[in-house]
Amino acid sequence: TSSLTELPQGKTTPSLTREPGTKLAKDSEDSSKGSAKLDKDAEIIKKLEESLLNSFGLDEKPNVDKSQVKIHPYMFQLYNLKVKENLEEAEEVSEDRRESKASSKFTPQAILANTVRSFTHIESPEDKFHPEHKMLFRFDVSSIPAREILQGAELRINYSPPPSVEKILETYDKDTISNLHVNRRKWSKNELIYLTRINVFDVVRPSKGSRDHVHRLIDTSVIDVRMNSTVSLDVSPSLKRWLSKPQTNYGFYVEVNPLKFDSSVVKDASHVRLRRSISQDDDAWSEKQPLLIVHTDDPKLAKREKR
Amino acid sequence: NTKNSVFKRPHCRRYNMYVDFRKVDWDTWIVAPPGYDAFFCQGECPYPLAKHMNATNHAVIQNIIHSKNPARVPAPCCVPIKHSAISMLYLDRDKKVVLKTYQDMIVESCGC
Repeated sequence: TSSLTELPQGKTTPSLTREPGTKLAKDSEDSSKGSAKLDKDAEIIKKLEESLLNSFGLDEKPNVDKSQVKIHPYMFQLYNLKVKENLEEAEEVSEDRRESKASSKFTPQAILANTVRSFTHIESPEDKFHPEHKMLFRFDVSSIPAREILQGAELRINYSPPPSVEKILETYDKDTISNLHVNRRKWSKNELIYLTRINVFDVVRPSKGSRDHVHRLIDTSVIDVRMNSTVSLDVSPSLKRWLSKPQTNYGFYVEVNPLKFDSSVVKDASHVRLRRSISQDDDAWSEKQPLLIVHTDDPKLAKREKR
Repeated sequence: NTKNSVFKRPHCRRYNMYVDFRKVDWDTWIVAPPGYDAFFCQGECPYPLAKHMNATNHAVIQNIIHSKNPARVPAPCCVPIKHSAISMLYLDRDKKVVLKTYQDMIVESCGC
């Protein structure tokens, strides 16, 4: 359109100079042609973009603003791990080394699956009615496409030493603590007071009356309350059911119990980050809140066979 | 535009091509990486084919036939023969954080 308006006066067609009415008509025709071309270009670009998004396994460009979403640091850790893996693969690591990587302790699903999603608990007003050491977590996993195959799922919960333990720790030798952490099975009787068990239950049937609910224990883990760490619980069975029957997604029930309740130094569950504390701001909570990590394999992204 | 660029070099080889997600306004939903080196292949596969051109047996045969009868059989093409993957951390339309690994996104080497 701009090139048409910049034409020199002498080069204009006689018909346009003789009849202003016709010139206007011609201008508008050219302009409409120009805009039609622009529309066509935009359409082509749109189709190219659609095609590219499709090859990424997306139907359309997500209309979101990343600055509005808090991304859990664990997802960045996984991303860095994947980048490292891709680099190693590009450098053609030997088959033996690849096997040892796959059987390593560090999240085997993360190594085998080509897609990882993170989900946070959908907060509800009912949350505050749960006892302090119990919590019902609800996750909306409806965004996982039906074509993706579940490889594994973990519920990650953060914990840190409560103030009562921190005082005791001041009198402890740090080396002793690290030894205990490594040799998890070698606990002395005196140390049992620092252990807390975390149970995760699959809510098979929610509570309608007082006692008609069905909760199935799917994983359990014992944590040392003196540590500042994260516990990973395997929740794959629940995810398998939720993805095949989304209407049965009633969430997880997480329970925190001191192993030796009578003599335990920690009688409450405040050291396990099940819910946000009153003083905690959004940023601090987004890094510490429980996280559901789902590993899936997207067949659409499967590697093509080599020639 | 191949006329004014370095692509005049006859032999098949790999060239730089950086895909910048910001330039296509994809940085609103892609968290990492900001872009990546995709590379591309360009160049001729002249007769006889040198070893560094990573030619397949078929390319060698086609090249011989082409040298005898260029009008009927074209010269072999310069194409990517080895790729590698990239991982992308992004937000889907439900604002859920997704980490995906896409295979065959980077050209590692070219050949005839």
